[in-house]
Amino acid sequence: GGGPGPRPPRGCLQRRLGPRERRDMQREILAVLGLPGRPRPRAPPAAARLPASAPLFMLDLYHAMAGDGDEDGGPPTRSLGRADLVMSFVNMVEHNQALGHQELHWKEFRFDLTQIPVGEEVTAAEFRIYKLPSTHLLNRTLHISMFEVVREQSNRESDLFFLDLQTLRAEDEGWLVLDVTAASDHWSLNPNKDLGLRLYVETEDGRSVDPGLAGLLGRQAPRSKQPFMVTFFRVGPSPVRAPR
Amino acid sequence: AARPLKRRPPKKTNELPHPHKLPGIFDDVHGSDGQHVCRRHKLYVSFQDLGWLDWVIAPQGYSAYYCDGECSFPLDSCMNATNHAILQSLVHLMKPDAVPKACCAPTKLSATSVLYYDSSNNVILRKHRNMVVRACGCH
Repeated sequence: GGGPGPRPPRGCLQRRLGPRERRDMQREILAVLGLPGRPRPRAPPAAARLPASAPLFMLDLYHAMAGDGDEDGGPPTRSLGRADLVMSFVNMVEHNQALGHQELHWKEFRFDLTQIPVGEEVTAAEFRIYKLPSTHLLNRTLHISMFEVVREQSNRESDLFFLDLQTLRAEDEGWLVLDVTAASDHWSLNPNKDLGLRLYVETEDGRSVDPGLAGLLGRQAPRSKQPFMVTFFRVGPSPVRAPR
Repeated sequence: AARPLKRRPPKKTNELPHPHKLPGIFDDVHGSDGQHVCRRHKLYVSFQDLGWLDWVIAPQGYSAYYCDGECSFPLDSCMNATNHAILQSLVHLMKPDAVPKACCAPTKLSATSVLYYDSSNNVILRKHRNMVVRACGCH
């Protein structure tokens, strides 16, 4: 598109590219843009499905990063600052656990991290889960804590690594953002190991509460309110591209 | 003997676009000898034309621009010319076969961002530096 194109040097015959050359040119542009190339989506093309929570959030980030985000008063998250690569993770497995005799409840989420680009610096990572007003715990203060499952043990409780604690009211509603940046140190050590995140809810007097009863939505929620994780990277200086 | 004073030709003033005004409204800018002077030209990279919109969520394409045009003497400040480019142009005038003119290249670049799906249907946002020409000049 655009204005008068560059004038071909004298004597240069302009000709149309053949289909194969055209595909090569497209691959070149993809390489310059650092795009991986058309994915073979497992599910029907995602674009055709209902807008889900992660794409909606990432679209806000896109507008903020592209400098269009003025109307909403700046980026939707403080982590965007120095990042030049942001990945959202929606493929996860969810376990709801309750240990009867101790009445201990938790929700556990497992993320496939094989897509994490190796060697990039993680500047921030957030776990986002939507909370509805709780109808079971009126006027209670709730403590939401998040741990990383560092190692599972067959004969005893798993080894956990504390990540974040948030305090809110049972009647609060909206996206709860938990900072899981500290877990990223382990990613680089075991790049192909799934990430396990465990979420507990307690009342002020230390009683464990089922996260679902506290209003926290899991994978069963509507697509636009399903939990997801977002990771912000600072990509190292782009490697000098080999001439093609 | 006092020679008759040669009438000096009137100083040519190059009416060149001010660098801070985006060219495009100076489409007919020509240097002294009718050539296009160095400036920024429109160039739109359309992801739609490239057939990528089923996995690139945003944008539909982006304005990359490009620099083109002559860096002919005199290289006024309007052409964003470096001192070296002015010197090179002078030496080019003295030895045109030995030293080329300065060339028209980007002097200011900015980033562009792309939002797309990866093969696991995760959504990725990438920012690419130096992908949009903001200003051109002679180097």
